[in-house]
Amino acid sequence: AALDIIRIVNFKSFRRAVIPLPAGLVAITGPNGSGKSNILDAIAFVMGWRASRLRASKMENLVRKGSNAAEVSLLIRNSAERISVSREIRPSGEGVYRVNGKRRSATEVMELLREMGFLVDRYTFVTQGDITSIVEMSPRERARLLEEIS
Amino acid sequence: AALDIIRIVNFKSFRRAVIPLPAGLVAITGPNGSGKSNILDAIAFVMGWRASRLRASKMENLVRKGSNAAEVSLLIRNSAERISVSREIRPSGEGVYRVNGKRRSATEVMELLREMGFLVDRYTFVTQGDITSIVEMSPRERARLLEEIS
Amino acid sequence: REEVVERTLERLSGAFDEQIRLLFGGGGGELRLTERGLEMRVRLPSKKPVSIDSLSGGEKSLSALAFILAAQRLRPSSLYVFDEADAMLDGVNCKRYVRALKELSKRAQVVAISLKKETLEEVDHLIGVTMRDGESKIVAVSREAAS
Amino acid sequence: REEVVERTLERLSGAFDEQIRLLFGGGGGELRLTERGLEMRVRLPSKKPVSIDSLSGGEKSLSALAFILAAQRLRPSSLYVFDEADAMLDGVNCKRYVRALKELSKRAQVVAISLKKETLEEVDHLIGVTMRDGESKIVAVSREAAS
Ligand SMILES: Nc1ncnc2c1ncn2[C@@H]1O[C@H](COP(=O)(O)OP(=O)(O)OP(=O)(O)O)[C@@H](O)[C@H]1O
Ligand SMILES: Nc1ncnc2c1ncn2[C@@H]1O[C@H](COP(=O)(O)OP(=O)(O)OP(=O)(O)O)[C@@H](O)[C@H]1O
Ligand SMILES: [Mg+2]
Ligand SMILES: [Mg+2]
Repeated sequence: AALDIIRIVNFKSFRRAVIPLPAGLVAITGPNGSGKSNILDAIAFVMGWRASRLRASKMENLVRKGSNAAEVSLLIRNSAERISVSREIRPSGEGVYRVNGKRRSATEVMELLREMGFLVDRYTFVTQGDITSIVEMSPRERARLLEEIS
Repeated sequence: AALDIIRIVNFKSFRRAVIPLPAGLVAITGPNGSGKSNILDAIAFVMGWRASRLRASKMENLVRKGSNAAEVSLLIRNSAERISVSREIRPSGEGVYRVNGKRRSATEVMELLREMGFLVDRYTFVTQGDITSIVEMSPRERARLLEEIS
Repeated sequence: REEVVERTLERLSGAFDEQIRLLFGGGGGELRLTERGLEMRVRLPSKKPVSIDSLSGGEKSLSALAFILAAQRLRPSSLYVFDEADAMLDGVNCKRYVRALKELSKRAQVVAISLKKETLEEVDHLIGVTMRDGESKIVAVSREAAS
Repeated sequence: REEVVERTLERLSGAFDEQIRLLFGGGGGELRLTERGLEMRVRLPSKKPVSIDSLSGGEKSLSALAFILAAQRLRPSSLYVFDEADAMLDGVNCKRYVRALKELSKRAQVVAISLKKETLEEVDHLIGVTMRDGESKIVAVSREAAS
């Protein structure tokens, strides 16, 4: 499976953006504070991470300041199929997951993503400043990583 | 007061080195793993940091592999005076502080350094990867920093 | 279950050893399960072995990458994202890093955020981001826009 | 004692605000003591204010530096050492960083470890370190050896 397009609406520093990901090794660059890490946050957000793992103390802080709702959609290509997986934060603060426009539970979406091979862990999604943690963590914590990999 | 010269014997990756520090803004550079951070460790070592704060699980790991003793001396200029402050790890693992060659207690050395204005804290000695911690620490921890500064 | 973990560990340790050798141009690594947990050992070329907490920032970054690449061989993910994993790497190691990512991108989708010229020169596609009028804007999705 | 802390906080917050303005070319900062502890607020130029945990890696690095420079005005140390505090900074911010260190070096002794060309170009003296025959060697103590 491959992540073809990321569509962002009012998520963090993005008002509206459509980001196609070409095949091959892709790099994202730009000045400090431009929004590079926020793109990673947008992907991880749809893939289930909670606010605290996205540099936000609560879900509302993920919504672009001045807006009242946010949504990120991932267009995924899985063999011949094209699947849209999205997550929205409504003005109420309620979170809604959708697959191809139809509302689904978080559990169902996580299962679907896992089936397509998207494992969103600390050894597949390395956040800024976190690369050395694999070496600096205690052997006990690393044993837990082994559990996940097994 | 100013740190004029750092003299290193069998400390971490250094066998023997004499490092003069010129006046003005000084930068240390070189390839990964060459020994840059170890120089910072050498200074902090004399100024009282324990092994765990120097990327070592115990004092013995600070001694250059293959040697059995380590010593770092700091030559400090304090107005007209020139003072040598050193710390040694003996083969027994025992630590010895000296001022101008005479053995002193850790407390006496820390007091002398403080009198000369050497405050070795997390906001004066920023270790690798640690710069953002001031922003990422809890307000409680930052309040403790304020205590130190007051 | 315990047997699965044991067998995984054996393969993971072997893969880790290989990745260390590839990334550092020599040396080796080992992962070992003890009473303390999963211990990591790294031996770098032309250097006396030291415990991993004594490694430099750049060496820790590459060792962590070796672990990730080893894990990928055992439990592949469809997508890998690295946010400035090269922040502490010097020029030579940036090249080793991005070449390892290039190899990984043959088997999985790989996105790397980087500010390093030595890394950006080697990728297939570059996406630029800037902040304008208080919002993030994508300025290019191109091949080698930065070189 | 509590009064000393209160007065220190007032001066520290003012100095922090000034340093934020200098390092970011605008905006401001505030340090406030609440029931939660010492809270930090940063407002960046042309950007909507967000909580400090939402700041970028580079923005956090500069904000932390602003705090350190503010603390220096209240409780000066004879020596400051920065180990790759510019690791996450882009070229423009490296210049701002090293110029702030240069200003600091007029009042204290400052040593910075860096791999960044934009930083190294601006310092007064450069000390080079390499690993040869398994030991660290100082290769130069010179003026502008890297430019
Ligand atoms: N809810 C929000 N509304 C508006 N802006 C936000 C929101 N959350 C975060 N931001 C902005 O996003 C910016 C940080 O973006 P990001 O972390 O992606 O930067 P970056 O490109 O990774 O930079 P660096 O190179 O320094 O790591 C911050 O300046 C912050 O102002
Ligand atoms: N007791 C010791 N004996 C011999 N070598 C040691 C000892 N302790 C640490 N080292 C070596 O010191 C090296 C790390 O040095 P240091 O952390 O100073 O590198 P650095 O120049 O800061 O690199 P980087 O740019 O990656 O941060 C390690 O490779 C390690 O092998
Ligand atoms: Mg970032
Ligand atoms: Mg270092």
